[in-house]
Amino acid sequence: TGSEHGHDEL
Amino acid sequence: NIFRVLGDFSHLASIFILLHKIQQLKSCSGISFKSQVLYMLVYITRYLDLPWTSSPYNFIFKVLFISSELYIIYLMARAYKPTNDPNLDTFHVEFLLGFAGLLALLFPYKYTILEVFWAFSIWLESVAILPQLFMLQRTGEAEAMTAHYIAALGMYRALYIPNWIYRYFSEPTHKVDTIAVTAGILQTILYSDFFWIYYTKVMRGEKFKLP
Repeated sequence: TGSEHGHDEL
Repeated sequence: NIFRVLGDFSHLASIFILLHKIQQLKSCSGISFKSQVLYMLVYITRYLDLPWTSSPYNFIFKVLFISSELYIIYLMARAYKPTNDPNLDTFHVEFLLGFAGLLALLFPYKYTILEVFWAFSIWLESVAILPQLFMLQRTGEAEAMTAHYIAALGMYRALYIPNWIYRYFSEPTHKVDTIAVTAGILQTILYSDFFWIYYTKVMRGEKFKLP
């Protein structure tokens, strides 16, 4: 996603 | 994990309950248009990463949430507009937008467009139910389907809390998504009073009526 945090939830 | 999946399906169920209520009763009375617009804003700002979503599970849910919310807004603003009473929907949403905007600008994980909008969407979602709860307080009662809708929607974020606890222990990185967890707890607390009345009244077959 371009985010190092990685938003893998909805 | 099971909490995450139950949470997401509870979220999806809430939308089906709402659509069912509007179409079955041919009315959107008791539903806050302002809350629905806030949810639309939540989905748009959170799912800006839609084209880069790698997981098919997340991709499908994102598309479902955005499209169903658009359809709900269409039903409320066009098809069933006369049944929508703006005089009952008087919560000042600028406070909620200000709250979410301020927190997103002050504490994002990173100062990038995607991250600031993501944080905004998380904080906004945590309070987006307030116009709906405010409207409920003004009318003092709700149709069963409206109560089921709010309960399913509230359950979704509540179920994310055990999901985060499970993930903390089961994943080697032990990461805590502080923004999502703090906002998720706040969101669930805002529903607590509603949950109590839902549990003591609706689940025992009574009408949802405020004391």
